[in-house]
Amino acid sequence: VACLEHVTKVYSTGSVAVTALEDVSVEIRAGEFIAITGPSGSGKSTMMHILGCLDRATSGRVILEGRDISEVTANERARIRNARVGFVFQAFNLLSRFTVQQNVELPLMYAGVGRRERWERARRMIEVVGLGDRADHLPQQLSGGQRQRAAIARALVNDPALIFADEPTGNLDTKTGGQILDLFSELHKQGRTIVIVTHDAEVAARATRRIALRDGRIIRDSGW
Amino acid sequence: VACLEHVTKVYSTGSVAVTALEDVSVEIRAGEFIAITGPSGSGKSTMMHILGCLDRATSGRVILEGRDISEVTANERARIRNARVGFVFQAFNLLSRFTVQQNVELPLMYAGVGRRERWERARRMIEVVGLGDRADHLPQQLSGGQRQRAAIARALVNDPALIFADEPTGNLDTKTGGQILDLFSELHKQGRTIVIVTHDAEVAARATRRIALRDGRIIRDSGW
Ligand SMILES: Nc1ncnc2c1ncn2[C@@H]1O[C@H](COP(=O)(O)OP(=O)(O)OP(=O)(O)O)[C@@H](O)[C@H]1O
Ligand SMILES: Nc1ncnc2c1ncn2[C@@H]1O[C@H](COP(=O)(O)OP(=O)(O)OP(=O)(O)O)[C@@H](O)[C@H]1O
Ligand SMILES: [Mg+2]
Ligand SMILES: [Mg+2]
Repeated sequence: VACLEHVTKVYSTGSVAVTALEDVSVEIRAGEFIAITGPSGSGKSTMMHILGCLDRATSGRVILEGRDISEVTANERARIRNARVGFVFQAFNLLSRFTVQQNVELPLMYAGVGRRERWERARRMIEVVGLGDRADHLPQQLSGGQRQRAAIARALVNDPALIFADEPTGNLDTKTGGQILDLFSELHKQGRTIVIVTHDAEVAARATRRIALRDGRIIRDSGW
Repeated sequence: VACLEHVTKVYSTGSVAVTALEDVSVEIRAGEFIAITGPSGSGKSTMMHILGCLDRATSGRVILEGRDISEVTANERARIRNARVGFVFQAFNLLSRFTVQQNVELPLMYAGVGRRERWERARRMIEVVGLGDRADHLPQQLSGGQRQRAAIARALVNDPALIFADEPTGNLDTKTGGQILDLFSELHKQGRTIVIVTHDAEVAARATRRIALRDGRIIRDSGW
């Protein structure tokens, strides 16, 4: 369902080039629950962004839902992403001038869902993550963990088949984090593919497969 | 060294008022290592901001270094903060147009430290948190955990007596997070006062005192 073949990613920062990923090959099959671990700076977010079609590899092939996405137009890439992929960003990436309700409705808007249905589906997701009484707040009127949950709600509202979550419990207490994990486990039981970057052993424990990164390379992959 | 007396904090969001803190009283003594825990949204960041002079209480008294800070001019508040307090923000708050080196030098600049000494002290702190090879990167050219460490370096560079850290290991793997904790423990051994908001049991375990919040109130305080 998502695949990297000999992917390398190099950032050029002024005079120095940073190799964030080096010759990474990985195949993600439908229905897996994968935990990606590794030290800070080892390339986890970079790998997730390329898998989720949000960033381009410097070299190598990227396959998403059977299509080589370098051979697909930018519009088609965006369409595939919006219909099939949910992405929870490490820095949340909420729009600061929009309320939680408006932020969570955004993917439904892109998918052409009508106003009434959009409102209801977004509101339901907002309640599922425990933000029912914060739906009309702006991001700066939320706590850190509330922003994280708003980002999670937005990623899941369009019921994507493939979910990428970059450290989704980093700002949550154990109880709230556990509830979010239960949510991911439930979605996995229903057949969705889940890929989570995490430092949390509890999260990694729930995964069916673990991939470890170091210095831009995969150093361990437990496979099925 | 820092004290809240019957502090209440109410935010008014349009039509609805949110009581983030309700009648909170706490005394922080010099040399303590305090862990503040509690569910997402319970008021931890709000309490830290008011203790660290970054936000005002709606009612109640706030004492920092023996001075009632509501009776002090805004300039004097800023001066006390810059000289005596280091604050690691939950959202990092790095300046996006400045490099890591420039961001970390900022508190030294405000303290009137000369250019050469500023550069050296900032660079040393940057190396202590493991960012020596990222000093000339901009925040968007860093991983999440690298941004967190840049925020930590900036908070500590002016050698403050009172350190507030809002979930400083949330984006760090266990090993890197452990190194940061060792740093805080070392600073504590040297006599500094440390207040950390955390969801991490490992962090809480190193504290000499634990304060638990729920719904804007202190529900438990282990004291000395
Ligand atoms: N500007 C604001 N306007 C309205 N409500 C706010 C504002 N800032 C914070 N709040 C609310 O105040 C409450 C406490 O927020 P705070 O950031 O202190 O929580 P926290 O304990 O740090 O949570 P977390 O663990 O998620 O970071 C939250 O319920 C939040 O929604
Ligand atoms: N735009 C950029 N320009 C230069 N280097 C970058 C850029 N973005 C990321 N990097 C570097 O690429 C490396 C990998 O970054 P990445 O964000 O994938 O790490 P990570 O494993 O997610 O780390 P963390 O656990 O801290 O979030 C880091 O060393 C980082 O400094
Ligand atoms: Mg990352
Ligand atoms: Mg907080």
